[in-house]
Amino acid sequence: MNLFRILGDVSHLLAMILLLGKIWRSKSCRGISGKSQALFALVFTTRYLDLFTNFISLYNTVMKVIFLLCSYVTVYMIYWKFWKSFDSENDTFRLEFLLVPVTGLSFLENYSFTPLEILWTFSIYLESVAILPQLFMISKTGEAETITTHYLFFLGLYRALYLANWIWRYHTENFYDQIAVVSGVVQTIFYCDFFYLYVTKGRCQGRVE
Amino acid sequence: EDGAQPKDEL
Repeated sequence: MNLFRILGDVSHLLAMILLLGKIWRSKSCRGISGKSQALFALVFTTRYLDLFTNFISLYNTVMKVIFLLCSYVTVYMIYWKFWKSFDSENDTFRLEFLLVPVTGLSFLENYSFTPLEILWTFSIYLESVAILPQLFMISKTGEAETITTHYLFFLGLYRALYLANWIWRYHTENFYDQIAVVSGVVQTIFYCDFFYLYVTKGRCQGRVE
Repeated sequence: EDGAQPKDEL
């Protein structure tokens, strides 16, 4: 465990809590892509199946359970509790464009051809593209509320910090996880355009348009 | 080929 990893996890947790807090306080999920949130719930579900087979540490178990709970509560808020405020007309990204290639790739390129390992690989690939429906929605409506931009910033920052963590682990432990690193780079690239807007426009206007 | 390792990252 190094500083980059801890900061990455904190950033990830902060992003999810910011989003939940925003929905809860405003009693509205306007501007949030339900499809992206459903994909994240699927990512955590398929990745954390090792909760049942493998104990790594108390920290690991607790964080996994928190991430799973947060993502399910978010999906529940969007598709049930605050469904009336959900902007489904603008959440029109075609999920099959992500799910079909990601499923195919996880069968082709994995560490071991076993169900748990294929599902873990699927979750890593899917996470790298899961934000696309949200970014698509923002480009379609042309705006994002301030809290949504903070959410996206911390969500992007988390994987960028993981990249630093992987560089650190490579040099200190000679640890190298090719699937996670390549997907993590792809994932971070998707946020670069957003990071640029967040820093240049978001801060002074309070919103990204 | 089995290159799977325990996953300690989230």
